[in-house]
Amino acid sequence: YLYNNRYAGDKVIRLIPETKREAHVLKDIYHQFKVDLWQPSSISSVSEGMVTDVHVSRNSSQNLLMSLQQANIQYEILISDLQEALEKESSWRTNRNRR
Amino acid sequence: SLGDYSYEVYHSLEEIQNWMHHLNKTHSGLIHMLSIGKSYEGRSLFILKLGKRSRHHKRAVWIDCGIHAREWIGPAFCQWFVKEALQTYRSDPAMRRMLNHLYFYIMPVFNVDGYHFSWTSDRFWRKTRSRNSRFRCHGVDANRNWKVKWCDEGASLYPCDDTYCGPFPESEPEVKAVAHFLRKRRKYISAYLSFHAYAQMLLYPYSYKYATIPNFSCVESAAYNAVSALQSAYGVRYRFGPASSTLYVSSGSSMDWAYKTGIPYAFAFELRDTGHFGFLLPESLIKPTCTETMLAVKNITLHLLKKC
Repeated sequence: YLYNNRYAGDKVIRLIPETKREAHVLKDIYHQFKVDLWQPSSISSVSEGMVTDVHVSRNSSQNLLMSLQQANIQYEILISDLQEALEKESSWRTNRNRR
Repeated sequence: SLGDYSYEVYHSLEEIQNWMHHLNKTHSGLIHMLSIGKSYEGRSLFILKLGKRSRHHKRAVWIDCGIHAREWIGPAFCQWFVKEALQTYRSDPAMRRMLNHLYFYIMPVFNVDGYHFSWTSDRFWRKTRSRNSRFRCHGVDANRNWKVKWCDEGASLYPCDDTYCGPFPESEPEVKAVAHFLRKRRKYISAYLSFHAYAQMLLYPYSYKYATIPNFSCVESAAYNAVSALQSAYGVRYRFGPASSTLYVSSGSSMDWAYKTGIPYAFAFELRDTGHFGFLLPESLIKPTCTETMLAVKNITLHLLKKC
């Protein structure tokens, strides 16, 4: 596997905070879980109505999703297994060469 | 030959640089390779000067890709652009006009250290790889390190953040090298184009504030026509507008710096997609993404050749 399979089980989640309260809560959650923000590029840019995509590790994803549910924030899982998506990004020949 | 190199796969930094060396030898009539400095880790910063040689000064367009390491579709587009230019110079009157009247300075990989790191270690790395003596974290956001409202809104002073602006403006050797190159030639450079991913947008200044640029009507009409041309390929919609309101406020960006330096047309492309694949755009989508983007870039370039 590419990158020693380190992204197995990692997820990319989309959230769109609908209110200022939700945006504030999301910022706290992102800080707490030290997420890799795909968009926007900075946690401080997260605001009401803005699309946010976060990459969260396998170990943190369950707790993060629970926090979102407790805060009643809707989310969508864009990529359920990042390693799988990574392997599909390139052809088998490219992947073989890289390995 | 051009035909042996695949433009529909992602390449390592070494492959891209070998390709640049190869074109420099085999297409010397239209290509000249330059090194404009060294990266933090000591790698050469190569650019390609593309266009018909002229004894007189020609205006130029600057194109850079891969400021952010994980945005691989950017460097793929830069390579595609060069390929298209060389392959269609004789057969396409528009391309011939572009290369006869202008030079194109193409930097296929701006953030060479970061790109190599994302290829070998951390696919989702964004920043450069410079080290900070006081913190354990590496890297500066190369699109927050320019001297234009440096480290204001949308950038961070904390070295472990992905939008870390650096200890001072142009602290990153890559940023400093490109800034020096552009500053020296600013009288001749008509457009600055920077390629990122992902959001499907065509952005123009300002990023750092909510305000209208003085030449708004010319820039806006160029952007409108460019996205219309892009959409004509496969129906893919791109939004366009000032970066601050279309995307988000960010200070210290290359696009704002280029504009402030006097380059009248400064654009940042956010290429495909809008989140389904995100940074992991499959190789099968390189061709349509680059084909449509090519139409936009040609449109902008031909707009430059007319007076607005």
